[in-house]
Formats: sequence, structure tokens, C-alpha cells
Amino acid sequence: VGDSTPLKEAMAVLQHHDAVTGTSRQHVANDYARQLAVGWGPCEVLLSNALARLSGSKQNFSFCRELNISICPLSRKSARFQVTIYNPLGRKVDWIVRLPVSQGIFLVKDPNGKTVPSNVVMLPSSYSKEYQWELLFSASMPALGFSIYSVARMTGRNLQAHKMQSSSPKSN
Amino acid sequence: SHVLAIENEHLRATFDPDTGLLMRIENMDQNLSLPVNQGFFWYTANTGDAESDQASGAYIFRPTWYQPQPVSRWAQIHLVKTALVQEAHQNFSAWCSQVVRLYQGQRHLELEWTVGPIPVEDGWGKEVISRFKTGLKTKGQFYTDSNGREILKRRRDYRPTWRLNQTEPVAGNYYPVNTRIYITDGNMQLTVLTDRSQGGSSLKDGSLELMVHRRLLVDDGRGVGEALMESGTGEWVRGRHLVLLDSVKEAAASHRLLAEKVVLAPQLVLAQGDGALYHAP
Repeated sequence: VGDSTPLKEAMAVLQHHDAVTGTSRQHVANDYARQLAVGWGPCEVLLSNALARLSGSKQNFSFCRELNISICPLSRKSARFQVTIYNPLGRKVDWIVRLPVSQGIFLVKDPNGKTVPSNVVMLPSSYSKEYQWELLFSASMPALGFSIYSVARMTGRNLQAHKMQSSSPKSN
Repeated sequence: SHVLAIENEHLRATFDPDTGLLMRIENMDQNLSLPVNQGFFWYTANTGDAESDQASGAYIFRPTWYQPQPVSRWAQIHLVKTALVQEAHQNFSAWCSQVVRLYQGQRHLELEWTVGPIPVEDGWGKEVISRFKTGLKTKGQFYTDSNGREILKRRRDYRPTWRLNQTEPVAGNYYPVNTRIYITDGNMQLTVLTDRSQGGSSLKDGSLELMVHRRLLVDDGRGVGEALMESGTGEWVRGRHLVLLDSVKEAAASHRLLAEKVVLAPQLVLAQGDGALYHAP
């Protein structure tokens, strides 16, 4: 069961106490973090339920809580995955998606099944060696809506098949 | 001696090949060019002095000296250019690095900084800033926002409702920045959007600074009873500053639309395997 109330309450506690870095003792700051983490769990379920209902298909969704520091086990380890991008703005948005991956070549498809340009870039050496690569692709989302993109890691065999497919005449 | 630059169809950022620091931003659409020197500095946290025993702490910003120390006078630089993005990777020190990034089609420069753990083995608490130095004649004025709503004009060493006796030339000119800070000479405007609330100021004409991280050794005596000091090796922080160079006429539309995109950024959810592709308005 999804629920956003625990997160709302945790946020309310933090805002009431001006929970800004350093303005509480360490054990209190730890408790703020605990309350936020506890509140976030049922919120993820709520969001998953909403997305499943809107898209008409139930998925085991994953949330990348550490994407800001280039950590996402699902995108790094999966051979194929889907990226659901929700746009909370009231206008269409074009956005560059960055996802941590392991080294390789990827095929990214947009909601219409068309291949979109993508690049894999290396992160600076000062970052962790384990999380060195990020996949980039440009995504477009409708106003107050979402788009689902698919990402597939290309192995030697399907890379060759994809090259043959893209070089064959359009009528085929 | 060759020119180091990243660019797209709208913007170009040039780096000094000798120092590796950002030295110029050009807005090709509006034919604007601004020499900008950007780097990281730190203020030494005060632990109390002859004038006052007030120490710098979580609630108080009180540097010992008015001039900040550079984290490094130069940065190791490395350029990455692909079809979708051009990046300059700058390494200032073992605890301070930055990626300056320009995506295809993007009208702003993205500075993704990584700072920490701040070393304090030398016995100094440090308050780290990112500073942009330009030649803009700003007449002691700069602008900061309040939660992205009202943007207020700030004047150095001045308060609009009383005669100010400035006793803290640095901290006394610092203001909250919720989403943006900018400086302008009436023709050109340099705007920096933040991804979180930070302190910011313009301590000299044409200069703009934002505090990005701090680690302090002494409590400021305001009730917490603990110094702003993490146990263990210390925290490292990563954040982004989005930089816009516009004519004054265009600036408001640019920073307001960009700030909307940052504050209400798209949310990502992943699912393993295949499934129907979907586009839901």
C-alpha cells in the first residue's frame, strides 16, 4: 500500500525544526535522516502504483536514490531496462538523461520505437573507479505526463544484427 | 598554447590553457562575450579574536580574513567531446573538482562541482566558495531571490531601512540564495542558478560568489553545542550551478524558464526488462 503521509510528516518535522546542516546535534540529524528514509519508502510504492495504473501495466519499478552520485545498480547491471520519465511541468520538456552504466554500447528507443542518439561518457578520474561510465540520451516529455524509453546493451551478436537492420532498405 | 573550449550552437566557454580555469563565456545568439574567471576559494573560519569571541559555526559565518585562499591557482583540465555533450573536467585538488558541461541545444553552462571531504588537519575550519570574477561594472549591487519569487536588489554595505555600521565586510554582505543570484551592468547579466539554498554575495564589483561547503572545528555557541564537523573522514558534496549570460532584456525570461525546469525537474523511474513504450500526456 502506497502512502505519502509519513514523508509529509517527516518533512513537516524537519521544516518546523529548521533542520539545516549543523543546526542540530548529530544524533538528532541522524533521526531526521531516518524519518525521511522511512517516509520515502511508502512514497515509492505510491508512485509505482500511480505509474502502473496510468500505463496499464504493472512493473517492478526501481528508484535511483543515488543517481546524483552516479550510482544506480539497475542501469549498471541490466542488459535491458525501461526508463520512465515523468515531467511535472505544465509544458513539454526536452531533457538529457544521464544514467550510470558499465562500459559498452547501448541502443535507446523512444516511445515510438525510434532509435535516439546516445553516448557513453567517462566520468572524471576523481570519481569512484567503479562508477566510471554514464549513458546519455535526449528525452522528450509531454506536459504533466511521462514517456517511457527503452535501453538495451548491445552485445557482439545483436550489434551486428542492428547494423544490418539499419543498413537494409527501408521497404524491408 | 592552443585554445581550450567547449561549445554548442548557442554558447561557448573558453578555458585558459595555462591555468585550466574558465576564462570566457560567449552567448553566440545574442553576440555577447564576457571574460569570466571562475575558481574555488576558502575562508578561514574564525574561532574568536580580539574584536569578538564569536566563532564561525552552523548559524554564524565569520571568516578570520577578508581575502579567501584559492583551493588551487590552476586546475588539471581534460576535455570530453561527444555529439550530445561537451565537457571540461577540472581537478583543483584532491578534494575539489568540477565538470563544466554544455549539452547540445542547451542555452546555459552547467558547472557540476564536487567538494570534500574538506581537510582540517591544519587546524583551520574552512568555508569553501565558488567565485566568478568578471569586469562588469555593477556599482556595488547584486540580486538574490526569495524562494524564486521576489528578487531583491542587494547593495554592498547598505541596508535600506537603517544606517549600517558594517563590522563584518564579508559575512555582513552575504545573503540567502534560494534559487538564483545575478549581477548586471545594465546591458549584460550573469545569472547563476543553484540546485539548493546557499549563501551568496558580490563583495567586489563584477564578482559573484556562492558558498558550497563548510567544515568547522568550533561551536558557535548558539545552542547546538557541537561544531559543524562530521565524524570520520567528512562529507563530500556534489551540486550544480547553472550559468546564464544574457542581455538584460532577455535575462528574466531565460532564468525564470530554466529555474522552473530545475525546480520541477523530470523524475526517473526504472524497470528491468522489456515492456510497452509509452508516451502519456
